Amino acid sequence: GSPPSSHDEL
Amino acid sequence: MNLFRLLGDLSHLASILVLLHKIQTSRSCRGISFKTQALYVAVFVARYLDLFWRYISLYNSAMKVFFIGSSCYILYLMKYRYRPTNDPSIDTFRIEYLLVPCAILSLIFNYNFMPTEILWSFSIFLESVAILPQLFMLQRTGEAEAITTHYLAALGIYRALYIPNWIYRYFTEGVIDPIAVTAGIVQTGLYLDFFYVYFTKVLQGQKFELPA
Repeated sequence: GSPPSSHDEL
Repeated sequence: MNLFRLLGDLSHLASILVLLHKIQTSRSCRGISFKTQALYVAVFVARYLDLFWRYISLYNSAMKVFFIGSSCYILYLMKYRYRPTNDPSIDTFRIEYLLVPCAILSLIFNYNFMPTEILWSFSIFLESVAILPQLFMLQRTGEAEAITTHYLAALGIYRALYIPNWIYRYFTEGVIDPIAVTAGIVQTGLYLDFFYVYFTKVLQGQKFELPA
């Protein structure tokens, strides 16, 4: 998998 | 969004409401570490100021505003309104031992070497250890009011629920966030001793007491 750059978690 | 993350966030929300309830009804912040609460303000400000340039959802923004606002309000209650009930002499953990390593780690481990990303990493690392002054205080006093333990349990359950959330996201979306996952596992690990006493004693109606 790739790291999420959007930081959509709290 | 999945159920694990939603329940995790709600548990986080609940922990803060429990803490506010404890302070307001007992008119006291006895047993609460000011240092841990101050670290949470730093965590939330460092991570959630992105609400000025990154829009995810109304849910996300509302939660961010709530976490920044409530943590600052708790600090205000401890520092001013209920100041006499706050005993700094038992809140002795040296937070520079947390701040400095987290700052260094965030310079090494980040997704992009730019201020906003470094701040994000810093907040993730700091959050994982921010509870230590509180747990240290608990260890020193050896006991806690039931409501304080409910606060800590809700806070620990919040991060514990993020772990199945990450596993779920890995399989459904193919995403993995190594920084958040590593820090999250460490953070949950710090609660294991506490959870043991909480589930075997407090939830059986006994007092939270650590063996001498």
